[in-house]
Amino acid sequence: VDHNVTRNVLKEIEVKDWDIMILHYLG
Amino acid sequence: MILYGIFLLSILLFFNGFFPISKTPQSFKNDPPKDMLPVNDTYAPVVSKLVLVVIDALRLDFVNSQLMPLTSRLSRGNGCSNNVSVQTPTVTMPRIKALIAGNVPQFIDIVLNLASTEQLKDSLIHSAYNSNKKIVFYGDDTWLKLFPSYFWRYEGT
Repeated sequence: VDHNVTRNVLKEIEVKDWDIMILHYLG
Repeated sequence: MILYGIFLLSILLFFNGFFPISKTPQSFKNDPPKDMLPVNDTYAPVVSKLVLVVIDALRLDFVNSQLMPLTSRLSRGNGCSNNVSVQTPTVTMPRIKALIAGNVPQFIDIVLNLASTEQLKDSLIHSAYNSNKKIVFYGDDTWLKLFPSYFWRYEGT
């Protein structure tokens, strides 16, 4: 897990100035 | 001479079969004609924000398991899951193309996966971008090679 990316995703969830969020993880 | 001709023909057949020239349409979709349907009502957005989570190579029975409380929220109407199967040959780039643009993966895509650039002519990303939607992306940087200038913010891994 890349914790920097996870932190930035959590920030995006709070900012909400976007319309579409795409997250691509490896299962 | 005849053997040489047969050999050449078989080589051409092989390359035509395994490395066909891409027949991706070079056009973008147009909006539906407004004189045919009340498009503002028919295609009114149901949600204001969309989160698309792509989990590559995850078994679907894990997602639908009762022991997965977070993913089981999908069945309570907070989202929906979709299982996408891509036939071989498959690496990350053709998978993304199949998911976003509906392209059928080819063997040549495996070679292009290493040096993939913006190649798609029309896709969900293009349509959303042209509709002035702000798209943020976090994850596999293959997306950034395919769509280098379409994301509002991004971070590739």
